[in-house]
Amino acid sequence: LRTALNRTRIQWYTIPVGVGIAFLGSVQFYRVNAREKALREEGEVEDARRGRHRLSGPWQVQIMSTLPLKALSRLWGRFNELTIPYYLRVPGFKLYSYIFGVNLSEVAEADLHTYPNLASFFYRTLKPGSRPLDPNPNAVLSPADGRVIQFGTIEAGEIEQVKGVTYSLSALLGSRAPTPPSTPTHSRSPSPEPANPDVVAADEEFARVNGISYSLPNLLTGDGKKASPPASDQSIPSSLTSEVEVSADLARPTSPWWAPAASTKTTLYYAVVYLAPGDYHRFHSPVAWVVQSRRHFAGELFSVSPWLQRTLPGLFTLNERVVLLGRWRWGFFSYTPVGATNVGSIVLNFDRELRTNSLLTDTAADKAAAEARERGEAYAGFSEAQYASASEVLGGNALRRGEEMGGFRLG
Amino acid sequence: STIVLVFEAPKDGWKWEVKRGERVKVGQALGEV
Repeated sequence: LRTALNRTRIQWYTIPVGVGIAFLGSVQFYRVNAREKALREEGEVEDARRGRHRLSGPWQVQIMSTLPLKALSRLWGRFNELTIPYYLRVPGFKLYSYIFGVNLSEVAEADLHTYPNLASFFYRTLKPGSRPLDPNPNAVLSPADGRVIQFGTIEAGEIEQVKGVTYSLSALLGSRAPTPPSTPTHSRSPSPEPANPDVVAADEEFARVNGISYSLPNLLTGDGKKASPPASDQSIPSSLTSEVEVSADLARPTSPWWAPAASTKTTLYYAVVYLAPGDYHRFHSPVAWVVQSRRHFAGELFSVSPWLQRTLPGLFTLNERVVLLGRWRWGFFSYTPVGATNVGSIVLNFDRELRTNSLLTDTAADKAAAEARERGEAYAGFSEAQYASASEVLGGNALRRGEEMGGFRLG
Repeated sequence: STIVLVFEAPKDGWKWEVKRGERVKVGQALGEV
């Protein structure tokens, strides 16, 4: 080996300048990329912690994301609440109807002069009987006039917004299970509603909370009689409370809170209905069900037009929305009106305290996010209210099939 | 505006009664159990 080394001729060459530059360039390129990736991941974590989202999409979306959409929506709403001169109302509303395809023959008020502005015309009612309910009692009805953008089953916890664009169900509805109705953290008494016989009948068979089923006898006292504390009484039997809590804790690590119990022969379905500007903008209950809680996500107000739905992934999870969570005869049921720039606010008839597209709620959301940050926790991104009802068995606000629930208002 | 419904229903007994892109009105059946 020594001989071989001694006899080997060593000749030194200079490295060509180009190769050196390329080497140094590639090293630098790699380092910059690694640094940017780390910063991006750190930023995403920070954004998630603060409840913010970064948008990806074409230049139109990037420009749109820089606009103060909520402020524009409020301004647009104020503008539409200005009283229109009496003699301009009919031609104005007819022009609007012509452009957006409003069927004036079914509008409740035949005299269009009665609508003082576009906002009131937009939130018009229809003549009685103009929207007959499907006679099949097992049908899930359309909640609104509009176009069915997408429907199907929930696969691996994802909803398809439009073909090829999916988003997580947890991102839409919220990442943690709502507080069981038997242990309300913040109860709000809705306007009294008559109990629905269909719902009561279903409840007598079983009751489900957050995908966890428990038999109705658990809601009864030991002697088989219904425990009927007064509506204002918050003292719930501790055994039931702890039972539901323990069940929820056991269920959480293995499956998302909205997932049906593995033992049931049910699955999750979804449907997305888009309302165009000319459509009737009040929404109705698709089935007989009980709303147990409401979550208000004070997000942005992008347009939800089919074009933007195709262009901006996860659009529904970015926009301001009100998630209503509850149950129906087959288990979990959720109903989510999603706001848009040109609409502005979402109204619920049975929840007068809900304020959407409001500076106050935005400020409250910012404050909640800041408090969560101070505590070192992730901000859930929504405020939640539990609905109480006169009947402890229902544990929420009962809605009849086809009943008007609220609507989208201008501004 | 948009409304998103997510609900639990039987795996075998559910049937959609609408098509993608179809116009619907309040009270019309989207599907049935």
